[in-house]
Amino acid sequence: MNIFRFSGDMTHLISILVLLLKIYATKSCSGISLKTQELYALVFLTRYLNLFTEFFSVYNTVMKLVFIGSSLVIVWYMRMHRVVKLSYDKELDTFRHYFLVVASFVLALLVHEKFTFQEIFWAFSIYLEAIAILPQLVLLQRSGNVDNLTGQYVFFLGSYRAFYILNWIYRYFTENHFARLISCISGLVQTALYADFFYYYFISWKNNKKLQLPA
Amino acid sequence: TQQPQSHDEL
Repeated sequence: MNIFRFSGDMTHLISILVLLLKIYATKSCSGISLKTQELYALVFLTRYLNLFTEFFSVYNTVMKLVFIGSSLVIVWYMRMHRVVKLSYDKELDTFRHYFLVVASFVLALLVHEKFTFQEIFWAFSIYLEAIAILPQLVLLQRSGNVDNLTGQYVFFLGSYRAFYILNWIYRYFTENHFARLISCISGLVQTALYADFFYYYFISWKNNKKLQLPA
Repeated sequence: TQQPQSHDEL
């Protein structure tokens, strides 16, 4: 464990707490893409298949359970909660995210570290996470003004993987045979997808204006 | 030897 990875995990956790706060406090999920939340639940369920077979640390196991649990709770809230589900932007959240799942799975079948069930699903989860934010970014552009908590959620979610990139660089130089090409390349793509969001987020913060994404 | 290390990252 290193400070970059720990910061990344904490930033990721903060993004989830901010999203839970928004949904719980406002009893609304307007501006949140259910499709991105479903993709993230799939990412965690397929990435942590080793949850019960490999033990690294209490921290690692607890965080896996928190990520899996929170993503399922958020999907449940947006689908089933009698009040929250009414505020879901059903007609705006129309990204065909099944294509993202299929594309990631096909790529995982082609590019993986080892042709085993667990490794293919691990690679699938890495590729899927890189593009899982797309429905959310499209929804933000369509829904025009973005409320603060939603903006902060996306900001922290995008930032966490940037910390992981620093972690991979650090591990590359400190551990002789550390090479995580799949994670690194996907992580770079994932962070790059947030580039324009970060730009508009910074502009809105500098001018102290509401976050506006160009349609 | 590029043994795939077990995935210790979240």
